[in-house]
Amino acid sequence: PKGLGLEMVEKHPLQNRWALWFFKNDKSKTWQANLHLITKFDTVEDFWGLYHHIQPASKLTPGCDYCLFKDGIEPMWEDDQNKRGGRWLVTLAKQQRHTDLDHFWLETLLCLIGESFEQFSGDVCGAVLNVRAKGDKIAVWTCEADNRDGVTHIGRVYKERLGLTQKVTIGYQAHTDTASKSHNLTKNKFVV
Amino acid sequence: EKKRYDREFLLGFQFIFASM
Repeated sequence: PKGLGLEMVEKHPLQNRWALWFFKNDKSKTWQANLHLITKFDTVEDFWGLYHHIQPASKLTPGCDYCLFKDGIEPMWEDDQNKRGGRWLVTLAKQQRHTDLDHFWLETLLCLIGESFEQFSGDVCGAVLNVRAKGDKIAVWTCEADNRDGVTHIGRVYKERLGLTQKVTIGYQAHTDTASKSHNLTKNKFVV
Repeated sequence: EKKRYDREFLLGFQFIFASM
């Protein structure tokens, strides 16, 4: 309403509180020392305030990551809520940093905070963006790789939200497989 | 009640609160 200060407008609460993490690769430090919690938020308004305050994905230095995880889940395989899970992985070609990366990452964030996966939204742990010289990656992490129904539903909805065509497939990899094999040999547990 | 928001709803708040 006209004349009403923004501070008086009730914010829209999210189903979950989310934590945004930033990883900056410094080879003189351990992996965990390079991982920083930026902030947490639990309303639509605070999400946008944060989103417009930080660098777009495409402007990050290669080697950096953004991670968005539910409060209480750390963005690493070892976390109790991640260790039996896996990730839907979207691998981008180099040129897609300029055409698709920011759009894909924003859609990923909106899927998470909006709880877009119906009854399976509870399976979602978070999402990870890796900016890399050889090609950027975005992944949605879920809690239980053996939950076929939940994992495949999340994959189908996610693929549709990214606007990927039927010709494109994305794969789901269990973290235990990713951790034990070299990257290129990790098999897909599911594909959509 | 679960709080679910579709993308259009979320996007609708993007610029209203961008300067907060």
